[in-house]
Amino acid sequence: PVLMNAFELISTSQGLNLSSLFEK
Amino acid sequence: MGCFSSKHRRQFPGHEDPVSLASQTAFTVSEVEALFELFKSISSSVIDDGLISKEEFQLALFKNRKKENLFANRIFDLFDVKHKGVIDFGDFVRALNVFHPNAPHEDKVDFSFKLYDLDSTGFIERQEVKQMLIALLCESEMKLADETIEIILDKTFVDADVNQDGKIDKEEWQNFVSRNPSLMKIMTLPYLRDITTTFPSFVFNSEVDEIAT
Repeated sequence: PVLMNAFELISTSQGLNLSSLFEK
Repeated sequence: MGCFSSKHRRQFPGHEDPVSLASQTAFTVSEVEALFELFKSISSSVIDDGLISKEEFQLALFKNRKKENLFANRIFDLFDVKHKGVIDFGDFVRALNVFHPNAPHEDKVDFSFKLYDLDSTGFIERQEVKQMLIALLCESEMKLADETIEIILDKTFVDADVNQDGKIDKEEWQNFVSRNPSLMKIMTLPYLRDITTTFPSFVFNSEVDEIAT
């Protein structure tokens, strides 16, 4: 993770994954 | 030609007209109607009041209403543009529009900036980014030493904060994401292109409503 920038890490949060709204 | 002419289109009582919402967004009228099927399912999951509460939003994201999450809260707040504490159908369609594959890239960049500007000061500050990293670590049960977090922050701010004032302004963010396009991946939902296929029942419901009214 040290090689990644902070936003790359943050964008892996499940809370930002809106595709799960479409999973029935 | 479809089965329904525009004058017979379904109205959603208490909600904005699908024709009007389609005219404001990248969605067609049929896609707005399909989104209404999704909206109905989310907004009735706890209390069937035609509005999405924060609890219902989190339940739809995590399938678990107990799971508090900084990022889901922030997205909810950005969807709730009128700050009513709930998301109505118009809010829902207009906010999802930003995530449409055909939405303007600038709108996506703008939304992502607001997302990370937790306290809405117009800047993404180092302490906000640290707060988000710590929230991510809690969520993923990953452990990183504080020094490691500081190294990640140093690296990020050297790269993004061009004028080195300790915070990222809109222009720096636009520049940063143009050099790191993968950061914009979360801002596009390919599902939105196929929404009428995912929720085909909108056609059935349109027909039922026409007969019923």
